[in-house]
Amino acid sequence: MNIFRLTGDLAHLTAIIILLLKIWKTRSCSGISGKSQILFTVVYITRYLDLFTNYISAYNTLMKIIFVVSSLATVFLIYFKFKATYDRNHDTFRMEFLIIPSIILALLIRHEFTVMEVLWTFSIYLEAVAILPQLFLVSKTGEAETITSHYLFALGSYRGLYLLNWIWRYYFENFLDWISIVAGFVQTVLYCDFFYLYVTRVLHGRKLRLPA
Amino acid sequence: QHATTGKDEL
Repeated sequence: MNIFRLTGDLAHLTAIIILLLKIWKTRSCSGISGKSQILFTVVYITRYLDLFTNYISAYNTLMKIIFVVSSLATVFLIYFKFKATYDRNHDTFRMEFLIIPSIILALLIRHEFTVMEVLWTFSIYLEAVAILPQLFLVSKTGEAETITSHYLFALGSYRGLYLLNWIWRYYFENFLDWISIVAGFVQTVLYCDFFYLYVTRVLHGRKLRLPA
Repeated sequence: QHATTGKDEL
C-alpha cells in the first residue's frame, strides 16, 4: 500500500458515497446513468469473486464488500425506489456494445485461461469503459448537476491515482501488470474532457454545461 | 509478474 493507492481507493469510496447521498437526499436519480451503474455492479461482482477464494487483508475484504453492496444499492435506488426520476429517455447507450467487446478481449488477452482470471480481466476491461453511458447522458442533456460533477471527478481521479500507484510499484516493488495499466490508462483518458470542464467551470462556481 | 499478484488491488 502506498499513498497513491490509498488516495485512489478513498477517491473511489468518496465517489460512491457522493452518488448514494445525492440520490438519497434529493430523492432523485435524474442525470445519473443507470446503465453505467449496472456496468459497475457487473465489474465489482466479476472482479471480487476472489472474496470466496482468497483472503488478502481486512481492508481488502471490507472495501470489496462495500463496493459490491453500494453498487447494488445504487442500482436498486435508480431502477426501483426512485425509478420515476430516472432519465431513461436520455440513458440510451447500448450496454452490449461495451460488454461483448470486453468479454472477447478478456478471452484473448489475459494472464491465464481460467474462469477466475478471465472474469477478473473482463472486469478490468469493462471498468475502463463503464462510465461511457454516463458521459453520453451528460453530453445528451448538455449539462450535469454540480454534485454529479463532483461524483465524476472523484470517480475519474481514482484510476488516475492508480496509474501513479503502478508507477510506484514498478520502481519499488518491481510489480508490473500491463492489463491493469493499459486499461487504467484508457479509463483515465476517457475522463480528460470532463476533467477540463470540471476545472475550468465547476471549480469556478459554475454549473457544468457543455459548450454548444 | 504473475497473474495473481495484482489481486491485492481493488
